[in-house]
Amino acid sequence: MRRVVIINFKGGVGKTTTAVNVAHGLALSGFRVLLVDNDPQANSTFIFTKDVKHSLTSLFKNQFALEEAILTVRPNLDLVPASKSLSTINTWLVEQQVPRRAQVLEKILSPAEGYDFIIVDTAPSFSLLNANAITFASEAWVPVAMEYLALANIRELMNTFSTAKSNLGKDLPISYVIPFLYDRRNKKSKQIYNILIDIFGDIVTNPIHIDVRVSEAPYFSKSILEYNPQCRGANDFRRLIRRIIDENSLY
Amino acid sequence: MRRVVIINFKGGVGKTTTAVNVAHGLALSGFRVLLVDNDPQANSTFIFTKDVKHSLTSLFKNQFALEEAILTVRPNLDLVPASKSLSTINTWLVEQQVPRRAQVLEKILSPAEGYDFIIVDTAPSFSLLNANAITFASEAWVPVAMEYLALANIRELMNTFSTAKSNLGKDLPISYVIPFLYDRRNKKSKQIYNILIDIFGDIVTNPIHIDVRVSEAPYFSKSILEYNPQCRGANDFRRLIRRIIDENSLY
Ligand SMILES: Nc1ncnc2c1ncn2[C@@H]1O[C@H](COP(=O)(O)OP(=O)(O)OP(=O)(O)O)[C@@H](O)[C@H]1O
Ligand SMILES: Nc1ncnc2c1ncn2[C@@H]1O[C@H](COP(=O)(O)OP(=O)(O)OP(=O)(O)O)[C@@H](O)[C@H]1O
Ligand SMILES: [Mg+2]
Ligand SMILES: [Mg+2]
Repeated sequence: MRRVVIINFKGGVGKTTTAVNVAHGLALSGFRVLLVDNDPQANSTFIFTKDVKHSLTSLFKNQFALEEAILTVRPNLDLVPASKSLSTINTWLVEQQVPRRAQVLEKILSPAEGYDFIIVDTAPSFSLLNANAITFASEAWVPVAMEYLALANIRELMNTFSTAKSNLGKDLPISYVIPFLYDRRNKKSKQIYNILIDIFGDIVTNPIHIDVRVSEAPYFSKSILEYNPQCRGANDFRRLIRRIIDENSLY
Repeated sequence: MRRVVIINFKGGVGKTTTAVNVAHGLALSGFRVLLVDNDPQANSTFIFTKDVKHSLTSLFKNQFALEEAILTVRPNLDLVPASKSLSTINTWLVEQQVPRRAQVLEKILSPAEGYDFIIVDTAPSFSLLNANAITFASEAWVPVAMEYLALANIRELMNTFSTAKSNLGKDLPISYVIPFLYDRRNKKSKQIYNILIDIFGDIVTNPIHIDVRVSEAPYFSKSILEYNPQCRGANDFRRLIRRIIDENSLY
């Protein structure tokens, strides 16, 4: 089973868009996927459902069992939903002096069986919630928008992973750096793409081009593969998913 | 003096771009501005300087006085820089059981004199750092990207302000909702702009159009008003700044 955290501390770079579309694409290919929404903004949840009974918050507080919170949102695709109250967990874990407070998510998800992928979507913040996601995961997927401000902190990201993990004696390798909002019309995208290749080498995947239909799909509570399966954005995601599947044997 | 927080819990919607360009635009018009970077990602800081001596972190920990941290980055424009260590303040405030832990920023900035505007840039997170920014401010400016996902949580934002402030018996009015990344080529922008007008009425400002030069300016450590003063993005910001100045007498 692959334990994935989709992470980038810069906001609005394509984390949720990756989480939703790759999770659904893998499910359509027959893989069993659990999507965990670890962001109080709950965008991944919002796209798949408007009706949440128990959210990840109540799992952190040990009020319910995992299976009571899990929602099946598509064939082969389950969701652990988020809610705004998840933001209180950062202070709650400290105030309650919860032992091993960065390993709570790992404990919550330990009963999850039968999945090929557990994918965790995150908020753009240095937080205890994210320390939990980083500790749970065995690989990181990092969407990066083709923007200078998105690039400014990318090296910091790598340092953050190694420090977070060194406290626990594990490493969190980055499996994929996913160039997002790639725009062939301006040279900035090409320039930033080249810088990513210089820094990260062959873990840089095919870019996800700017495609307005990708940003429309959430409005219809759909993944891009359902909303407009033939558009450029859908093709880009299918190509990325194929690579993820082809490399499954490495994990 | 106007105490402003630029805030939106959705990532990547134009908070930093607004903070940097409006702060510099007001400074160019002769107003004295203090820009406070309250985001551990430190994007506002990064645009104006690569050389930070003391950051806001050490002010929260009461290790230095405000004037030792302030940097003058342009005529009439001072900066309280951020750094990545600012992210530790969320847990530090709880662990140290700091009294009135949401009123520390207000205390830090109380010696700031002679400014017409104090503008605080924030991270997209529900955090103690942001509770401090909300408590300090007397008005909020809310950039909103013309995207469905950016719209999903906008009503939450208003609830968050009223709850945060009701604990302290004050209100945090939204002065401006700034439509960002407005793209005339697709109907989505117009549709979302109309929804914002329905919800917020006349506090919705002129939109800031998509303009690649606005996203290039950070690479050259410039505001858009310096980088390309005649482009559409620069004109949009000048129009927004004129409205802010014209309405000064209301504040
Ligand atoms: N390929 C694309 N083309 C056009 N728009 C896109 C594309 N990918 C994402 N978007 C839009 O860009 C915005 C940011 O994407 P998204 O919300 O996935 O980023 P995020 O990193 O999850 O943001 P946050 O940090 O707030 O969680 C969204 O409105 C989304 O619909
Ligand atoms: N008018 C515009 N046209 C084109 N690009 C823009 C425009 N305004 C902002 N951008 C770009 O969009 C991206 C997001 O903007 P910005 O970083 O200001 O958002 P933010 O809300 O501060 O993000 P975060 O939540 O990560 O702090 C940046 O790369 C920025 O350069
Ligand atoms: Mg997201
Ligand atoms: Mg910002």
